[in-house]
Amino acid sequence: ETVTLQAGTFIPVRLSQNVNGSINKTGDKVHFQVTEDILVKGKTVISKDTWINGKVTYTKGRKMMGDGGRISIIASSLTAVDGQIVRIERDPL
Amino acid sequence: AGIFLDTEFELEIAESIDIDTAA
Repeated sequence: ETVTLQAGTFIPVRLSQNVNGSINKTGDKVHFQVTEDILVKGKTVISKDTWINGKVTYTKGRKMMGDGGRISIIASSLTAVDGQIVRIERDPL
Repeated sequence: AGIFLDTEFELEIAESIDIDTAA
């Protein structure tokens, strides 16, 4: 059976490692995992624990007396249960 | 200046896609 995963659907994920603006650099790879099965019409379309690749897009280390550092990361595509690549919005997190 | 292991986010699907759930 084919079901449609709609644009705008939100996928809950968790970061699978620490990321630190003082240590990590722009371009470093990061990984996420999906935290629950995503269902459409009762069918799983994206499985819990599916890996998602991402990367660091911006860092600014914390200074001794300055303000806090900054870091941005984005997730790229993830894979559905049938092996298709699902595009996700690339807004920085 | 860090984001820690297990921090949760929500990602938004960018375009609708038909998925074969029998796979």
